[in-house]
Amino acid sequence: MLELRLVQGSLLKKLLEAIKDLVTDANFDCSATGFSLQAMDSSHVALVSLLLRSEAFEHYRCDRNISMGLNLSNMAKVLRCSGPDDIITLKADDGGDSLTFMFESPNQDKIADFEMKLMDIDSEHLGIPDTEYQAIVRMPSAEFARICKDLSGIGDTIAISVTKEGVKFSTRGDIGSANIVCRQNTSVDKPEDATIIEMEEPVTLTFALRYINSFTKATPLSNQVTLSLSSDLPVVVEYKIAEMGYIRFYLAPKIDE
Amino acid sequence: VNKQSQITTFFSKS
Repeated sequence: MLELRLVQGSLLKKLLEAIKDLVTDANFDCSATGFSLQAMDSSHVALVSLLLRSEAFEHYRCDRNISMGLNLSNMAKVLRCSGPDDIITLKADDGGDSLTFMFESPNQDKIADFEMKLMDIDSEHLGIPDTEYQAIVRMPSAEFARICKDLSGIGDTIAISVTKEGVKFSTRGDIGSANIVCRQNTSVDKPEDATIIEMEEPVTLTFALRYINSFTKATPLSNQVTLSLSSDLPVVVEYKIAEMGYIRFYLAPKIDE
Repeated sequence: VNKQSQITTFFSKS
């Protein structure tokens, strides 16, 4: 028996909006740790890993580890039927072939339930090694989203380079080129407005901009985004969900031939 | 020329 009650139901809605265009079908895994998902896009260039810890839920009952295959675009459609302040409860029976979503309005005057059929999805779970990254950049998520959107009007790739000067985002296309440099800035009124750069070694990596742009759909989940970079490794773009979990996107770099 | 690499090149099946 599975029963998960999420008071801040909008979190689940935002998570689905962040991944539904990147991944078509995926397994949600439920264990004592929490509610999680790991999936790659169809071309195996990007990987998303998300976790809502069990502590994030007001009520968390998961009698045995369960993996539930769902079409994410359909799940997003179901979640769009919930109100912005609704409490969302997920329910499934052991060995059942469906997942029930229950939406309760905050004052309990409206209760809706939607049942979705589960799918069998063959997915390979990848081991993500613990890595010391050469550079870690923390910056306002809205600023990062703005930069990616602006650059995608100019070119198809984004070079991210971190030096002691700051972090530089560059692109090049038919109409010309663009460079945007963000310097470390900790003298801000609110911590979420800070840009913090930790650098062991300078690093430059190039990525397909359309993937990075897709990751920024997670912006409503967090005021800050963290970019972790090492030469010849996938970048990690992480949005922390308060104390409750995270969504991490891994993107394989473009490599010089 | 930049070639797109794949995630599976870096992370292996667990």
